[in-house]
Amino acid sequence: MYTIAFSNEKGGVAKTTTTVSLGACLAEAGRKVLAVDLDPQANLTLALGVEPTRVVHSTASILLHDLPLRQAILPSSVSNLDLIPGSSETSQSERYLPVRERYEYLLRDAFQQAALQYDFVLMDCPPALGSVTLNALVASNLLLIPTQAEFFSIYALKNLMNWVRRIRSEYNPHLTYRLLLTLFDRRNRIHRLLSEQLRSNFNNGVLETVIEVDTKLRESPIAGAPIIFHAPKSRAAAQYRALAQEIIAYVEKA
Amino acid sequence: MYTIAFSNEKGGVAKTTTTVSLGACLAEAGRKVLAVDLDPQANLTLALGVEPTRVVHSTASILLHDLPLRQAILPSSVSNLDLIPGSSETSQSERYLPVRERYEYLLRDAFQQAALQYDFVLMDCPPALGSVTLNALVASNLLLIPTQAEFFSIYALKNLMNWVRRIRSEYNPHLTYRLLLTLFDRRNRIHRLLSEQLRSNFNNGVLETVIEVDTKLRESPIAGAPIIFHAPKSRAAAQYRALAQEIIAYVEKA
Ligand SMILES: Nc1ncnc2c1ncn2[C@@H]1O[C@H](COP(=O)(O)OP(=O)(O)OP(=O)(O)O)[C@@H](O)[C@H]1O
Ligand SMILES: Nc1ncnc2c1ncn2[C@@H]1O[C@H](COP(=O)(O)OP(=O)(O)OP(=O)(O)O)[C@@H](O)[C@H]1O
Ligand SMILES: [Mg+2]
Ligand SMILES: [Mg+2]
Repeated sequence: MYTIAFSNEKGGVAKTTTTVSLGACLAEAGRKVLAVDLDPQANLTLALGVEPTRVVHSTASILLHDLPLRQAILPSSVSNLDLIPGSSETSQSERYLPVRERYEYLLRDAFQQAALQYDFVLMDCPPALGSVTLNALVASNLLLIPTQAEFFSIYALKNLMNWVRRIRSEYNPHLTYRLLLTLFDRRNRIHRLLSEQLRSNFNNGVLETVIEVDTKLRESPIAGAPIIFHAPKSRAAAQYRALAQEIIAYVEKA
Repeated sequence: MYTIAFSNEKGGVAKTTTTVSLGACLAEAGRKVLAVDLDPQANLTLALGVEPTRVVHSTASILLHDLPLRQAILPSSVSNLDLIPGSSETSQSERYLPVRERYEYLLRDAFQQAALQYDFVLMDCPPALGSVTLNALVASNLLLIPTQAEFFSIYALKNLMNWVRRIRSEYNPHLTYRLLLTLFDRRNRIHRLLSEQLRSNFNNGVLETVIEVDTKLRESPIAGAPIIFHAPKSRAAAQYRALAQEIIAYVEKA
């Protein structure tokens, strides 16, 4: 089982869009996938057509109420893809988690006790570097960082890299990271300029696949369906399928 | 003194861009403005050309270390516009603020004790509905909600409206709100469709001024200068100037 956290403190860089799109593409490629919604906004849950206020259990039940993780798993409308829904209650974690002993390992321990049979676990994180994101990174093999080629998003990488170093030395020595360029507009001078800078600064730390702006990705959450179902022939569907192949190759090489 | 909080749990909807742009336009119109950076990302501080790691005091000093608010105020490169810088330490507030007695009034009390002489105080909030945002809304006259005409951003309004109702009944009965359409692309069908829905749902709760997509706004944080200095003749500069006039008229009518 390979676990990926989608995190960037910067808001609106396509963390959720990438989690749901990649999840669906991995499922289409025959992998068994569990999507985990750790954001109080519960956008990953919505993107899969599930109304967060109508579910019984969520990630908040696991983080705050010690529910065994298996009991929160729901099937989704996508075959090979299951979901642990999000809930606005998760925002309470920032206040209540840190007072617990070994709170950083809560999610990792919950996965280990559940002895799950998935090929991939994908966790969508909130736009913050708090105790929930810490839990996700401690439990992950890979931190996938959706990044817009814009100033604030690139500046956010500094703090995130400090976090990765700290987490590797204190909790999870095997954590690796990869940047993914999202919302990319090849006609935009700033996007071209900053993406070249990123590639030269991070070398192979930046994934080959680039996700360009595609308005079909704005439509798919309205339909509550991942892009490969809402617009299977779109450029975005093709780019996320390419990303799935790149991730599968990365994992099989590791 | 009129206080405005810029908040939306949804990330990347131009909260920071609106705070710095509107602040500069109000200052240009002769108003004395204080910009307050409540986001651990400290993007408002960066947008004004100040490096957050080099300042002595920040909003974290006020929220976590009881520094009198006046001592954290810095002049900015814009005349009539001062700044209280942000700091990554603010993220500790979610853990440490709620244990204090009357923590919700901390910022409001700090403003009252400082007896400031500004016409406007503008507060940029993090993409979260936690104790820092709660403090800002309790201290505000107006909640300005930058909103993208996209599904997740509009869904986020539900939770925010619940918060506004709760804050009005428990802490700040005079709190009002206004939505501002940002990052708007008039050629995009989804944007046109969802913005019409917003206007019919919220009536005059949506400001007349609409801020359209303008790549000059991506460039200005790189220059560390507000849009009216970086690109004074741009469409974005004109639209934020129009917003400043609309806000001045709203305040003078109130
Ligand atoms: N490639 C793309 N082309 C066009 N729109 C996109 C693309 N990727 C994401 N979007 C849209 O951009 C907005 C931001 O994306 P998303 O919500 O996935 O970001 P996020 O990082 O999860 O945000 P948050 O920080 O709030 O969790 C959404 O409205 C989404 O539909
Ligand atoms: N009208 C616009 N046209 C083009 N780009 C814009 C516009 N407004 C903001 N941007 C860019 O969009 C990105 C998001 O804006 P900004 O960072 O201000 O949003 P935010 O809501 O403050 O995000 P966060 O939730 O991370 O605090 C930034 O890179 C900014 O430069
Ligand atoms: Mg998200
Ligand atoms: Mg911001």
